[in-house]
Amino acid sequence: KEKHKILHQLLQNST
Amino acid sequence: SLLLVAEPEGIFAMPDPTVPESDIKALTTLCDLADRELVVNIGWAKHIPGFPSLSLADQMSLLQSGWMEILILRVVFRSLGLEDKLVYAEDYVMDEEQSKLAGLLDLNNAILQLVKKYKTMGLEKEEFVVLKAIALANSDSMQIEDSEAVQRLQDVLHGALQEYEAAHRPEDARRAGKLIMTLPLLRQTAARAVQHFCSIKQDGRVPMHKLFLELLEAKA
Repeated sequence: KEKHKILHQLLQNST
Repeated sequence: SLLLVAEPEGIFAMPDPTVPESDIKALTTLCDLADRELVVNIGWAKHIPGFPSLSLADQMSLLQSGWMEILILRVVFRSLGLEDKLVYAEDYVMDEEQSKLAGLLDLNNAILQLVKKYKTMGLEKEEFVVLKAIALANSDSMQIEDSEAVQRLQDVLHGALQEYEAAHRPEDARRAGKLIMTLPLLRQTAARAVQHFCSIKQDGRVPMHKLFLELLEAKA
């Protein structure tokens, strides 16, 4: 999961 | 109704007019477009009823498996009004000649097979938006933590499709099933697309943005 930083960030951002 | 509201606006490719046409230019344009559209699609996924209630890890797993199917289904739906052309963006339509130039003839022909299927069926926007959400919920990731929660999401979306068809196409009791039966071709086409762009990535001649790379790597 460490490798998928951008996806993780985009999902965490609201809306 | 929620999915119709959540549907993203059209996107523009904006190919650089100062660069002469070439395979590299076409692929660079498409990879840039894909990267921007992926950002939009992640925002879209958060509006699918039930999706945000999944664990963050499961949301990631579904997107890592299903992102190319979502990209392709959107191209397919945009292309329904045209003949043998793919509308990658409002300002970027590829015909056979351009597909050849970009080395995408086989892939684009596979995508056109999907277009043909949905044209014959008369796919409506309401069906398209549910089908796209189903493709994501049904992306068969091997990393799912809470498969019961994912199953519930699939059931809700499947139920919405059945309800829509019962109300709008009561004369065709099998229409929901027929639509679901188009998903294997979408899966197969997306796998070809991923494979193709992975080999382009390995060639290293086409610049790719980070999100697109990250998701390609998730598939490698």
